[in-house]
Amino acid sequence: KQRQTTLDMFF
Amino acid sequence: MFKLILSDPSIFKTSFEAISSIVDEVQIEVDSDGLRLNAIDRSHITYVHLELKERLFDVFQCDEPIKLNVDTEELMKVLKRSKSDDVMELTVDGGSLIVTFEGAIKKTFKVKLIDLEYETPESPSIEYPVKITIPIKTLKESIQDIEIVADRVEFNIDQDFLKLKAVGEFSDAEVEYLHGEKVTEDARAIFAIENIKEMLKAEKFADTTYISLGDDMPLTLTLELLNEEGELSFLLAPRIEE
Repeated sequence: KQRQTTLDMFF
Repeated sequence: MFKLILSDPSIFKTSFEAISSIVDEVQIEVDSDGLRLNAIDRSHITYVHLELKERLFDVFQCDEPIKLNVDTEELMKVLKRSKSDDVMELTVDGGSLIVTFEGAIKKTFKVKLIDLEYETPESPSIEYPVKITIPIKTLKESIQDIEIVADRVEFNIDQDFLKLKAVGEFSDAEVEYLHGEKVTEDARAIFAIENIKEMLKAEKFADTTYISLGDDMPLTLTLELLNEEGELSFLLAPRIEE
């Protein structure tokens, strides 16, 4: 199973 | 006094081809160094950064820093009306951005400035283990090869190759590109092809294209103009295995 991550953890 | 003149509007046009497909609204900041914008899409999957240095413009007058908030779709409709040999002029009048294209005929568009609904965070700086260059046309063609079998793609960089791989329901595909860079670590991450295609809409912008990658890290795609007069970069969040 895959899921799309967001960029929030990089800010 | 605010007036920018660019003898090649295609830089603007090709940037906004990609930007307008990613975000609905942007804040364009202009000061004495140049023009820049940072934006992130509503789902926080793709971040875009555009920077055009003052020296790229034929005329650059900006006495005090200015922020121009525009609807990207509206601006794109206007930019599509430019021809490559037009000269583009940007000025501001009241609550509008005035865009003029002058070639065989002169066209003037007034694009209303808007109130932004949300703030964009500053560009994050991420340390990457791997960075290579690739002609953007090669990257585009590789993605077109992969997308016939699947809607996501694995980027895999080792010391010799960038490999793009996909496993589809009926077919698999793998594209190998000999990158010729000094790479000491391997890196692997998976991305949605739809998002990569949005970034590649800016293909005509680039003289040089860089890919930065790390294991399950965001993909950074950087398009750079000659003499570092301009840069368009994208950051794309990966898909990860649960």
